[in-house]
Amino acid sequence: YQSFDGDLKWDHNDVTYRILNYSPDMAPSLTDDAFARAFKVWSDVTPLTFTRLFDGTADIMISFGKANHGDPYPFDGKDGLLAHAYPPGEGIQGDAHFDDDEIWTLGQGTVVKTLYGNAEGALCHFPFTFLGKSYSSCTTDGRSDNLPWCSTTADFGTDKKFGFCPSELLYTFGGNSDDKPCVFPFVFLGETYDSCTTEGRSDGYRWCSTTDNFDNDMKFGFCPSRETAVVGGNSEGESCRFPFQFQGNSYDSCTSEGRNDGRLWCATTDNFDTDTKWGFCPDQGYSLFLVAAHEFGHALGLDHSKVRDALMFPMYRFIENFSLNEDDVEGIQYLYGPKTGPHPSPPGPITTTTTRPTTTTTPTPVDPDNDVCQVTTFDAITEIGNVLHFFKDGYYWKKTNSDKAKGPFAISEGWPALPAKIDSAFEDPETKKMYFFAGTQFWVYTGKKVLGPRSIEKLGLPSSVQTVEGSVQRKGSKVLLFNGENYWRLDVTTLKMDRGYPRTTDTVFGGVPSDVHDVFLYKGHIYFCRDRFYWRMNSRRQVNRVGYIKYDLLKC
Amino acid sequence: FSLPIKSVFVTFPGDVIKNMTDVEMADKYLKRFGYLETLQRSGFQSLVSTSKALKTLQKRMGLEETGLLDKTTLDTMKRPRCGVPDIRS
Repeated sequence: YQSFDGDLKWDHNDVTYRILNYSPDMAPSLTDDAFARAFKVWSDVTPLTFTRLFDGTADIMISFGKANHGDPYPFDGKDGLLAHAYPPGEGIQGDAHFDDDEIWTLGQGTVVKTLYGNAEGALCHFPFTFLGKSYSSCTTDGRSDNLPWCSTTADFGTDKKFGFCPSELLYTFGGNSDDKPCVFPFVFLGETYDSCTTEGRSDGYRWCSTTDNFDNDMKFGFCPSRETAVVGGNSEGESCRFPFQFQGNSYDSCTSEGRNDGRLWCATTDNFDTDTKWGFCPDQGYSLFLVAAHEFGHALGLDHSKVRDALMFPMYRFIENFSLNEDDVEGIQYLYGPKTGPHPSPPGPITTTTTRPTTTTTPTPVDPDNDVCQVTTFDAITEIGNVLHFFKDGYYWKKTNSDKAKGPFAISEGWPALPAKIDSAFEDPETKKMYFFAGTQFWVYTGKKVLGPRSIEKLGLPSSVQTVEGSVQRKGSKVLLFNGENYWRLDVTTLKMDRGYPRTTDTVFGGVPSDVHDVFLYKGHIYFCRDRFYWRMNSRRQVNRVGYIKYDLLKC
Repeated sequence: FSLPIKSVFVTFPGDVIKNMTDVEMADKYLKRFGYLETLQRSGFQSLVSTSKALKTLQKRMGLEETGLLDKTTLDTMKRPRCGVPDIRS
């Protein structure tokens, strides 16, 4: 391994990063997740921690760009250079840039994460069968609204699981339109456009107006890439058109004819000879996770290694089950030392036989004179009647939008049957019943009347589940209950778990830590809490903010 | 029949990659990633420097150290990689 001259490194271990923009190739949630995992590669073996910022200047500013992208080292189109990063320091130092003329994937072809439908955001399953026909890409067949969709299992006919594929008709990203879809046709500088365009931009990104007149409304967003979209050339984002004519011959698939570099290309109209519209055909792409992990190594102070199997070797190589090479570990630990302190508890269901004390716990009350801002972590947080409730050691505080937090109030006064320490709570919006969980027990309050304690096994949770760490209300009297890496869906009308659960939290709610200790719904967002921080997820399951509970929610 | 198709290379509009000879490409690569500049600074003639630079690159990439722009070396240069230089001046 090598460090940079002078052993450039961060002088603090709590390193911050900020994602400035996204590639059209991957859903933002997948991108967030890839970067988070790439940082975890390094935080697993050092005392470093990485916190994402959503505004301001972070130590490591991450961006996608093409060719000349604002620094002295332009990218070179598809393939070749993939990314670069600067060693630690002020300004551009520490920043990481990714060439958006590449196809960014997880390394094994375009990853298509679905939206809406009934597959809870699962990835498309290619190929899939629909009405006896096999599909290797998203399709608009069977729909009249032209929205591309895919099956998330091998056979749509059997499983009926589907979701919609990225499309500008469904959403945009970036820009100033809050992810609203394109409106076609739209007017830009007096011209009418029926599809996304790169006109008016020098960076090659495709955009559209999200109203019918950009000149009047100035509302725009960037168009997500369809998985069939070509890269580079002069038709970025368009799909191949087969058959197409090239030098008088007809082509039904991508070809390397006409090129001396052997790369596959296609025309995006039916006649290249007359239209000269073309692009490179989509391929396996490059793993954003692997490239990011390499670049973050630079951003932390590692130079290129001479060890071919090391992550810091300069050439790209796809590895399915990645682990850091000893050379990388030695390099980063030379700069920052080894990881100290206890290792984080392993993710997954708690399998020990130790039960969390509930009714027998002697509460350790916070000093009622103390402000809620003195509390570092809360036992549970939930919204009751549009008021956030923060529970801790037998007490709770109430916080409305405008007021300062009120309290503390004794839990025993409001809900006398409850133990001092509760793990999770939620209000059923339909019946206004309150559900509380502590250890392996739960209580249901209807006004002052209480049912319980009852065992959470009665709800259908397995005995290995020793706590319900979070709860999120959904439509139709459904509630998601979280424990470890899994979650279940409870029907509160029958108090039974729905079939098909548990599901892995990570696959549906990507980009949140696996070791959260509280999950709750507030103003339509799902909050995943770990320590003093929360990860906020919007209704499209994108983490759109990470912040402090104390400052952002309690306004301390 | 079975006449081989005679390939005709065309200029693709908007193609970022410009047609370069292998030597031009190698020269650019060696300069970009720090191999050539370092050696030229030590006062060698350009031809000698290129050979030395190639050997340095070949050693670093685990290739046979021929000092020649052979196919293996060219293929290595065409592989996708990080844009950070391997050798700093």
